Amino acid sequence: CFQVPQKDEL
Amino acid sequence: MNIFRLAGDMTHLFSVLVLLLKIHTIKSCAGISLKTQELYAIVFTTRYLDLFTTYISLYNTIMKLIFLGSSISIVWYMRHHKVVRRSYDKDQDTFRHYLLMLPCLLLALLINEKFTFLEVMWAFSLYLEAVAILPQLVLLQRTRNIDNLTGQYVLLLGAYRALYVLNWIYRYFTEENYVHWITWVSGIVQTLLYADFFYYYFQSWKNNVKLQLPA
Repeated sequence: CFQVPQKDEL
Repeated sequence: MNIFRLAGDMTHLFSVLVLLLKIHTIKSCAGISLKTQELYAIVFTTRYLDLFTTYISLYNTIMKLIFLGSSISIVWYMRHHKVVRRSYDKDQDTFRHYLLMLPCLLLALLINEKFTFLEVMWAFSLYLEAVAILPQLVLLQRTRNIDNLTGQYVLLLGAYRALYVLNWIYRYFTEENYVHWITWVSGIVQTLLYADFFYYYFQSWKNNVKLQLPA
């Protein structure tokens, strides 16, 4: 399954 | 976290503080576009839905809550506070901002990292943030005398965007697998919208005259 990159910015 | 990201977050925080200072102490929102503030409230509400699903860090959570709370309270003050709302330039602030939302939603449905509710809302918030400053820039252009706090508010917002671009460049070269096309393209578009304002702001600062944008 395709993993979306983590969103650690605001 | 790198220095550009931290400086970007801090200028964003300062821009909000400058606006709150103007509203709380001077009890005025003259020159501030309610349309832009409403768009920001929608931007942060749709982007930070992941507050309920993902934990990044305490810093991240607190900043998200600050941006959510401040954007919603600014809209409330401009609409309902009995003194502040009287200073709102309603007749000048005529940008039809809701017309920006539909194309952003359609784009988010077409271009997103994954076709899920949270991901579509996240993409929507980025596209909307890219254009959310437009009503404010139009209002500035119509305002004859831009006061210092309003000028500083827009300058800080622009600086926040420019610092985020530097942060992406830094992260791209220092981190493996750090690629965020949607964030980058919409962020660069957003930063370019400030270019004109920056130019006139520094001109007025250099020549020590009051900031005025050409009609």
